[in-house]
Amino acid sequence: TVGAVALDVHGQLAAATSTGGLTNKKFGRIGDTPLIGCGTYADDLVAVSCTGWGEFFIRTVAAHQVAMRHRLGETLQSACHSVIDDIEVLGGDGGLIAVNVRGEISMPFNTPGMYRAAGGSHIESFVKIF
Amino acid sequence: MRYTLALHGGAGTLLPEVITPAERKEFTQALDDALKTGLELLKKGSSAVETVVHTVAKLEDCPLFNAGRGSVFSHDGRHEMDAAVMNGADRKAGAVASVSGVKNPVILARTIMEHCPHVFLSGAGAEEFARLHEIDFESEKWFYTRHRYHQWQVAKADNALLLDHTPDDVKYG
Repeated sequence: TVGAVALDVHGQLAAATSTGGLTNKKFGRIGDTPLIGCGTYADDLVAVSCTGWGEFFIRTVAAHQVAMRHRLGETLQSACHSVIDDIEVLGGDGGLIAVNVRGEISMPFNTPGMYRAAGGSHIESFVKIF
Repeated sequence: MRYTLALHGGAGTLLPEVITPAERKEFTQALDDALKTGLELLKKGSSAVETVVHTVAKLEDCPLFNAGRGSVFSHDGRHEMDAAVMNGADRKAGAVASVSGVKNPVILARTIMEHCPHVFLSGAGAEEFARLHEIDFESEKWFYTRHRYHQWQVAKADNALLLDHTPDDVKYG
């Protein structure tokens, strides 16, 4: 799965996610990626893209949960990490990336690694794996 | 005004000792290229939607990641891909599921967002919509990677499922 979240110079946000799904999937199985609010979501406050064991991101409506918790006053970091914690409690694993209208980013994951990168007008670019 | 871009290439049970220095370099380079391209777009004033679609399409074209070209094999040996895009400014969204042959599913998702009264299309209908809007299709050969084929063989032998970046010995039942 790959994804991107962006804040542009007009103060607008967007999210995009794309995946080949799970290896050896059957029965037309679809994960969280194309489900708005689960694997992909953006509004005027935050943009979110998720990756991992999709069934858990669907059951927790993960991307929208980040947006709701942030809108209700949690910091972006707290909102993102608590959603990943909820997924872990259910037995799922994966990660997400989020950017908010102030240009803050959060990239939590509960797997050993997540390929990720970020940068911006006020952030030194970086690429990380573990 | 500030601009920011973050991207991911999938999470998984990859471990520092499993990934070779050459693989690490390859992945890092691919992510860095996508980041640089996307930041250039934002710097020039491109919209967030344009930037995330372009960035994800670039990652779809890289065989290292489980999306587009590097997609995994389904049980019956096909590549069934999903994608979505959402614009925070007006909450418009486009999503597609279970399409095969579409070179960049994220571009199809954006086309749905911009030219279709529906949000979410799937399967043969989504592929028909793609052809009507002259979206690029590729042959099965384009989507074949030895690494994903091997993963499929391993997973099939054990009747298991694998996440994107998983050593062969870590499977989900």
